[in-house]
Amino acid sequence: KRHLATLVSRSRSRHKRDLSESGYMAFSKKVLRWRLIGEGYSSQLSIEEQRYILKLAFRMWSEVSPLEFVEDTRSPLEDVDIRLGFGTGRHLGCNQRFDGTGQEFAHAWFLGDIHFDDDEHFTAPNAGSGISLLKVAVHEIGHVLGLPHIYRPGSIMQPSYLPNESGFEMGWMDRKAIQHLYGDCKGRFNTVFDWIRKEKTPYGEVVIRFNTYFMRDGWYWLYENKNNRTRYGDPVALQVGWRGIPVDGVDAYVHVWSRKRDAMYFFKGTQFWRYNSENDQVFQRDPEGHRYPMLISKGFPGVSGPIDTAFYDRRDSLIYFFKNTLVYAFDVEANSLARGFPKNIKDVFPPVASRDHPDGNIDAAYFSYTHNAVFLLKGTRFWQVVGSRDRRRRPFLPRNGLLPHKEVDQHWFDICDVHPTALKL
Amino acid sequence: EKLFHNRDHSDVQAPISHQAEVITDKYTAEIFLSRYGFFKPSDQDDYNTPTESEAFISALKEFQQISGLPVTGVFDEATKVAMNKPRCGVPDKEIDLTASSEAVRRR
Repeated sequence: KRHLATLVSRSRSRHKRDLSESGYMAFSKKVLRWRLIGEGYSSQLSIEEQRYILKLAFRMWSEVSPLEFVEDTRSPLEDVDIRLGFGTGRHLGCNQRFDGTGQEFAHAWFLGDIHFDDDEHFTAPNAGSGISLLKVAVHEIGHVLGLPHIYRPGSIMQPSYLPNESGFEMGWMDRKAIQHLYGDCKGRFNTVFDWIRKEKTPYGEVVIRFNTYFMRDGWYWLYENKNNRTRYGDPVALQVGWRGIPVDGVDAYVHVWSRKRDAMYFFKGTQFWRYNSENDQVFQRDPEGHRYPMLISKGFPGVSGPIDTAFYDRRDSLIYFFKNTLVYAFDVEANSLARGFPKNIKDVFPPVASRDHPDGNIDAAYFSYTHNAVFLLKGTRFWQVVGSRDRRRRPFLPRNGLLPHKEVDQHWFDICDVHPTALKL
Repeated sequence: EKLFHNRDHSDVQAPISHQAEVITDKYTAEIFLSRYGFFKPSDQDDYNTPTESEAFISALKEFQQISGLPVTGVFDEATKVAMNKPRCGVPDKEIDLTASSEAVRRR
């Protein structure tokens, strides 16, 4: 009993925190600095491996929360928010000894210190045997961010180590747990589009597939509609997946797709590029030998860049260019503006609910094959355009009317930035 | 040692400096339960203070329950295995400091 009492009293000297059921918001700022401290390197992995794995662990939290993490190896230690280190037995001035190989593999203190027991056999991801340093690091970082243990299968915050399942990723529960503390990921997008590609089945049939992409500044996410999340590991730098388009971002993407045409364009400033989906890069020249990029005013007479955004409406074969409060409908066949354009955006896309309208300066106009609807995005909101199906059910709805706005992050989930230094691992 | 090792020595086990104490009996289980916050220190003068074994059984049940084990209140094999799994050192239950410090100070 005396021994238990001393154990209890010793645990009292730890800095205790209010571990309520859902945890607490440990940091009030969005960009957090971390460092693997010099006196705390592991003896089992190279320093570069350790720093790479920890960087990946922080990125995994950043991919599902508004937080961003940057490794800081220079500032005074007191300015570093999260300090990590390896040690054995009595270590790094910590008042909780490690117990040697087995059982306790690491611990975290709510003031931002994470210690790993270097007696454990820590391994790099996909290394098979041993304890995955990545998993342990993600778990302990979760504690430092304010998450308690979560006793649910699949959660990375379970107290016991989860042996190697293939491809460990952040589950829905952990995402909602951290977002409960730090909020959802919000932000405006440069463009959103469904990328159409043709594939051949084993039987030689040609099938059409599409992927949804969200682009912001110099990076992008593939959005998995059926899983309600982005692709694991996104965002990725633009030049990784879209060769030849401006590395700092685009204004719009348009896919002119009809019986006679199949052309994809990226717009930026006063210029545009045609994109070659066969070999996945921009065209250098057009069939007449003119070099890309070209002036928008040359390629689309009557329209001049920079534009806010644009989309192609397959129903009427018009490209709708948005610029400030005006809409320019461009007739691809006639290669000229449609009659009566440009028009005010409210005349083309009237509000269904009065005064619930983006009023121009749209960020993105997105035709979604998943929803078979057009969405106008501005800031953190979007407006769905009334479609033919809506009008069959409610004939009083105006053509191309904008339904009341909703929040982007309540429709497309967990589209989160990472720190620019973490964009490339 | 094995006759042949992987070329990168990835199968070579570093000599283990020391091993964590394996949880094998009631005493070591008590240490574990206390360390991770399952024991509810209580006020000694309170008549309905649970006896020592009742406190141990209650703590054991709580551990079994959150670990998804059959809640037997008995330090059985499954519980032993679960206790010996590699785990995070952060307590599962917050230790109520006021009661514990009161109890410790009085003692």
